[in-house]
Amino acid sequence: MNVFRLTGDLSHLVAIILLLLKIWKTRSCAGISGKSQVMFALVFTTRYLDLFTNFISPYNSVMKVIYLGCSYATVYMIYMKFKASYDGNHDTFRAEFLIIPVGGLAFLVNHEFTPLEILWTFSIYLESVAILPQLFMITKTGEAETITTHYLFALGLYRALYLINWIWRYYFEGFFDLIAIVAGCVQTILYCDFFYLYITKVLHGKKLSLPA
Amino acid sequence: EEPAAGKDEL
Repeated sequence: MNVFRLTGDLSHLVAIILLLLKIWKTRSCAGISGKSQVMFALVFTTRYLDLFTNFISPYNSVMKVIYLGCSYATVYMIYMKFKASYDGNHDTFRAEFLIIPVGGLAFLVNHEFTPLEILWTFSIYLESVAILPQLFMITKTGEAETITTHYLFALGLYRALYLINWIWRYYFEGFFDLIAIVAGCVQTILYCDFFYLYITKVLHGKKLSLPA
Repeated sequence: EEPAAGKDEL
C-alpha cells in the first residue's frame, strides 16, 4: 500500500459518501444519473465477487463492503425512495451502448479466460466509462449542483491517484497491470474537461453551468 | 495462494 493508493481509496470513499449524503439530506436525486450509479453498482458487484473467497486484509474487505453497500443504497434511493425526484428525461444516455461493447471486450482482452477474471476485466472496463451518462446528463441540463461537482471531482481524482500509484508500484515493486492502467487512463481523461470547469468555475465560487 | 498482484487493489 502506498500513499497514492490510500488517498485514492479515500477520495473514492469521500465521493461515494458525498453522493449518498447529498441524496439523503436533500431527499432528492435531481441532476444525478441513475444509469451511472447502476453501472457503478455493477462494477463493484463484478469486481468483488472474491470478497468471501479471497481475503487480502481487513482494510480491503471493509472497503469492499462499504463500496457495495453504498452503491446499492444509492441506486435504491434513486429508483425507489426518491424516485419522484429522478430526472429521467435528462438521463438518456444509452447505457447498453457501453455495457455490451465493454462485455465483448472483456471476453477478448483479458489476462486469463476464466469467469472470475473476465468479470474482473469487465468491471475494470465498465468503470472507465460508467461516468459518461452522468457527464452527458450535465451537458443536457447545462448545469450541476455544487455538491454534485464535488462528488465528481473526488471520483475523478481517485483514479488519477491510482495512475500515480501504478507508476509507484512499477518502479518500487516491478508490478503493473496494463488492463487496469489503460482503462484508468481512459477513465481519467474523460474527466479532463470537467476538471477544467471545476477548477476554473467551482473553485472560484461560481456555479458550474455549461454554455447551453 | 498469493492473489494475483493486481487483485490486492480495490
